[in-house]
Amino acid sequence: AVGAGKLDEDVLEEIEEILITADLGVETSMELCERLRKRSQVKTLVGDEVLIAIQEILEDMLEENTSGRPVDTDEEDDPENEREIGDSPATPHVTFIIGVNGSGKTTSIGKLANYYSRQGEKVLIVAADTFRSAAVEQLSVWAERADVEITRGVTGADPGAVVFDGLQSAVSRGIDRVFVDTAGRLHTNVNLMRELEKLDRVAKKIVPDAPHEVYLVIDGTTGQNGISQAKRFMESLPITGLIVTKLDGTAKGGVILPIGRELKIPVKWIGLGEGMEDLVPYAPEFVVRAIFA
Amino acid sequence: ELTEKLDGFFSKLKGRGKLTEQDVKAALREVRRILLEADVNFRVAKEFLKKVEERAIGEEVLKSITPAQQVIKIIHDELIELLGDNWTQLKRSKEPPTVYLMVGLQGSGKTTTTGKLGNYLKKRGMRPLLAACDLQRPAAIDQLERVGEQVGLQVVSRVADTPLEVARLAKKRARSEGWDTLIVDTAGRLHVDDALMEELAQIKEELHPAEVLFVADGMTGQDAVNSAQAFSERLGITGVVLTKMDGDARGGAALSIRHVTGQPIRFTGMGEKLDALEEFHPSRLADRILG
Ligand SMILES: Nc1nc2c(ncn2[C@@H]2O[C@H](COP(=O)(O)OP(=O)(O)OP(=O)(O)O)[C@@H](O)[C@H]2O)c(=O)[nH]1
Ligand SMILES: Nc1nc2c(ncn2[C@@H]2O[C@H](COP(=O)(O)OP(=O)(O)OP(=O)(O)O)[C@@H](O)[C@H]2O)c(=O)[nH]1
Ligand SMILES: [Mg+2]
Ligand SMILES: [Mg+2]
Repeated sequence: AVGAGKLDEDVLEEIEEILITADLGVETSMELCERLRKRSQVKTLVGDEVLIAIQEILEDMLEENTSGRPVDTDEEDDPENEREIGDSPATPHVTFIIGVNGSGKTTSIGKLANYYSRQGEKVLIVAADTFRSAAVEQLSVWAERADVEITRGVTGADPGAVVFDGLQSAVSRGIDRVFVDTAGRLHTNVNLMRELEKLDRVAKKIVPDAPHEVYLVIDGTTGQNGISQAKRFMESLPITGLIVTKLDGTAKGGVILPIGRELKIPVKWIGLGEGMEDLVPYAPEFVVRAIFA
Repeated sequence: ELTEKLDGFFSKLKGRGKLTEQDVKAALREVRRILLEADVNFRVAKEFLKKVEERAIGEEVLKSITPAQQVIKIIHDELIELLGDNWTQLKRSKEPPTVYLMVGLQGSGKTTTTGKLGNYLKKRGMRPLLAACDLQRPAAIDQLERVGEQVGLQVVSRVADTPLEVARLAKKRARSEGWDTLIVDTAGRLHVDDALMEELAQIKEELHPAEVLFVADGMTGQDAVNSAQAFSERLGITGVVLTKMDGDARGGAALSIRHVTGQPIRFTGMGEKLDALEEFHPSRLADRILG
């Protein structure tokens, strides 16, 4: 068993199984085991040292995923970049929330709106999912729970029109932060991906730098298809971060590692339940612990 | 693609003379990788390939002039056998209404599939009634009501304060009004949420459904075995609907779910529209998993 004795080929196979079962995928799991093997050739790893080494390598890999990125999305956490209320910047900070069907976008927006509103920011939610049955109603409940404003259109309205109205309203009312909910869509649907690009263009008409943040929401139970999702969505919009949801279940969310490695997209938030408080800022220890839980 | 990979693999080996069991093992390690990348569960893939290996050796692949073709045929046949024989009709109850209970994790597609299944049965001459037993997700009832309108089916909703009570009243209404089928939508829930799994067990107890359909997202990874097994043990499921298969998810979860529950995949969801429900065909999914 891992961490019982010294690291040998049998233990390495066991570790590979644990990583693959955590959805890291074959390639990333093999890469991690290779690094582990090399370390143990330098100095034999025994007992707890094995687990510690794995944790360190995982943290290294997670760190590498977010370095060398052109967009410094960690500005969010940089105290110097904290938006002071009353700073009144000319335009609102705009975040698009995108992802495949049922991943947890609408719920995550409710949580995010609450989070920032609690910090004293004036938040507006834009209900740009005008397609799915009762999507606007669902988001409206969240707006009410988070006690924030919401811009809606009529069902079947053009989502671009709702984004346009929402951002105009945000600018004229001095909103600090806007969250745009979009309809779930499969990354393989070319028309729907084009629709996303159109929303991007519409947003830029009102706020030239928008969207400042684009979060791809990934269901924590997703397997290797998560890589394809990230790749394809990235072709339409520059994704600045991942929200990984439903990690309150038994899934480990390991697909964030190959996504990070191939596309350099960092994880920003983790969804841990269906309630408004069930969203935490990402921390690497979270992933490492979850994998070996 | 698999044929080319194995062909290339074996032709390299044959160059050195006749094939050995080790060669077959090595080839199957390559297949294992393909299965894992297709999201087949690790243990399930291992057990599956063990069977394939036994058959391959038993069928004297070592002596074959076309070992790659033979191994692939074995893999394909074993996959189809595992995925379940060809499509069988949903069960009906002796006494109407036949009840179908839709269960699964959050966001898997239950509400949409409830509408799709109603539409499917209606087209085949049934009179299905839908029941909105998700009282927890914001606007879930609205969603099913809209879905019902879109397919011209009535929805029992807002008749009580608990899912169990709505279920009970829905069945009562179905009986008294002569509906032949009742399809019950429930809230998404985690298999590790004891209280909600218990609630579902009580709903099942109340309804005596002819089918308990586990609605699973086609892009689920290794965790598919955990949720499927838990739902199966705690509730007993009779069939599976694999949703969002109109994307490029390979669908290995189907193999895992089938393997761990022993229940057949009934349908696949092939889009957001309410007519996008297809009867399950194992050969199509086998090809997809093998890439
Ligand atoms: N357990 C758990 N459930 C979650 C989490 N996030 C979202 N959900 C649930 O997942 C389901 C789908 O969430 P939605 O917010 O509707 O997902 P969506 O991406 O907006 O869905 P579409 O708009 O239809 O594409 C709901 O039942 C949510 O309550 C989470 O972190 N944990
Ligand atoms: N592309 C595609 N989308 C689907 C399919 N089935 C459902 N969806 C979409 O997946 C999302 C979630 O579907 P729902 O029916 O709300 O899922 P649910 O299981 O009822 O969700 P909860 O009640 O929150 O657990 C919606 O956006 C649906 O339109 C499918 O087969 N293909
Ligand atoms: Mg939504
Ligand atoms: Mg639902």
